[in-house]
Amino acid sequence: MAVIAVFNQKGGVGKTTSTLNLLGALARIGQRPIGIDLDPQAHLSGILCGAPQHAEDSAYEFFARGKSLWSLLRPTRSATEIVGAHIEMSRLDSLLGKSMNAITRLGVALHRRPEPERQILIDCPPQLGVLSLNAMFACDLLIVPVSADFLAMQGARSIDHALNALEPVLKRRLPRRYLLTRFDTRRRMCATIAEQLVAEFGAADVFETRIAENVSLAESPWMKMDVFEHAPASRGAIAYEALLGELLGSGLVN
Amino acid sequence: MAVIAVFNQKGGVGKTTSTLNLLGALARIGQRPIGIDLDPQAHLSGILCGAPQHAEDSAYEFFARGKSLWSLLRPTRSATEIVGAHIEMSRLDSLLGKSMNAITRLGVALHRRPEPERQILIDCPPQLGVLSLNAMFACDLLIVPVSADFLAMQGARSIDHALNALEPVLKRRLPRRYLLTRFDTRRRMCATIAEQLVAEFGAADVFETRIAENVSLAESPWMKMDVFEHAPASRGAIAYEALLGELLGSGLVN
Ligand SMILES: Nc1ncnc2c1ncn2[C@@H]1O[C@H](COP(=O)(O)OP(=O)(O)OP(=O)(O)O)[C@@H](O)[C@H]1O
Ligand SMILES: Nc1ncnc2c1ncn2[C@@H]1O[C@H](COP(=O)(O)OP(=O)(O)OP(=O)(O)O)[C@@H](O)[C@H]1O
Ligand SMILES: [Mg+2]
Ligand SMILES: [Mg+2]
Repeated sequence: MAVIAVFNQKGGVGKTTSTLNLLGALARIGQRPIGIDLDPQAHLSGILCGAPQHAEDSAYEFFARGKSLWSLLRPTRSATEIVGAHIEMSRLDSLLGKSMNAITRLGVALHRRPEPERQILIDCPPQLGVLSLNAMFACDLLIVPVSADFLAMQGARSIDHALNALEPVLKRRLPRRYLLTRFDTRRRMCATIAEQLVAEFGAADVFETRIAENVSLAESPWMKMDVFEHAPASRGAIAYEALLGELLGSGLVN
Repeated sequence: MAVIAVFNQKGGVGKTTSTLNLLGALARIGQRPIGIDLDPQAHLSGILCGAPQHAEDSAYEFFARGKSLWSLLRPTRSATEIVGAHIEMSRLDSLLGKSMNAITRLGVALHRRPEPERQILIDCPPQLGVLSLNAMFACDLLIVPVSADFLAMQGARSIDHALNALEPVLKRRLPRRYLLTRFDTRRRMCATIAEQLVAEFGAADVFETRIAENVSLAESPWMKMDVFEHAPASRGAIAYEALLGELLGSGLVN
């Protein structure tokens, strides 16, 4: 099974929303996916199982003290399990630095994971620090959410530069897919951003599925639910279901 | 004149949009404000003057090599001048750490600024690192944009905790105002978030002015303009003009 990282250093583009709802979509088709929250804001953890109270119950312990990642798994209301985040993780950049050893820890642990058939999704913070670099080294696919606005498109361009600089170190091309989010058909800008994405990154690297602007997606975190639990018939639920369908269809996910 | 920092570690809540348009509103009333871009994404720099090509032309030189901040000022099309940002600034967390000396550099420089009558606005990145801490130590007022959704409200709560922990070190209470952004009157959630803001932080710390969801605010960065240049009659322009009015009326800005 693939390890998928969800990253864009531009803030507020739908990283957490996409991770939450892809986990939800996988659980709905009978899988037992694993979520890893690498954002010290711990929003994904807060929604799925309540953010860990102490740093030692979070991914902080794995990075700072080498505790086994699998001992940090917490149950959620669905078949999804999650490794939570904690605000202390914002210290890891100055604690660990960005040496090869520091940025490949997660990759090494995931490579030897006990249940390789389980899908893994990693939510990242909005900066290219040691946590997001770990996610990039560890993943088989990078999903880059781009909200349909100018500044998020700028963010996508700078990731492209960063990835091109990283690939010699990674010694492979990191497969990536750009996901258009918060798409509002009434706004001319959205259609232009969609065209720019395909023109600059190529149709093959842009998901056909677009996630429309849909209030159910903004409301569901409030209910501590994914969109399928909160509003299963909403355009948001249908869009993330279609996204999973596209991932399964292209063989990126089994 | 006051130094205003604009911060929320939640991404995509309107930090850059608010900094850009408050600078624009000040220039429209005949002032010569200074913008300081502390976000390595350099979005504010990109809109106002083109992001600096080299780190030595950006705020990086001030923090890493002690170059004078005022020698880094760049002109823009309006009366606003700006100190630009550069992606290299994302290394400053590991380079400088978070010692007292590291986080008070900006405050010391602004305290001795050559033109104290000029208003200063600081755009921050979406994390509580050495750059945002510098902005908090340096500012007279902290504006916390909160987009009208659940996760941004979570972000506002965690800043409140962070500020309460910082104040003993700051040796003062840091005046702060919460600004509701992307407010959509059609969404029930927005009204609830507005009520929660007042209930949790007190009406005195929440701006009466709310910034509505308005496409002109998302479009203007694309034209490399503030909203006043791009769409002076739009609800976005009217809202940021009203915000400046409220700042002037309350004596937070002269
Ligand atoms: N398609 C959508 N329709 C409506 N609202 C959305 C949509 N996608 C995301 N949102 C809302 O936009 C806000 C930003 O989304 P989210 O928090 O998932 O972004 P993020 O990239 O994870 O942010 P951060 O950079 O802070 O981690 C959230 O409040 C979310 O509810
Ligand atoms: N009131 C508004 N109406 C419509 N769009 C808005 C509004 N405020 C901000 N936006 C759009 O939302 C996106 C996020 O805003 P912005 O980039 O200013 O947030 P930010 O907090 O600076 O993000 P980051 O955390 O990445 O620095 C931008 O594309 C912006 O154009
Ligand atoms: Mg997030
Ligand atoms: Mg910004």
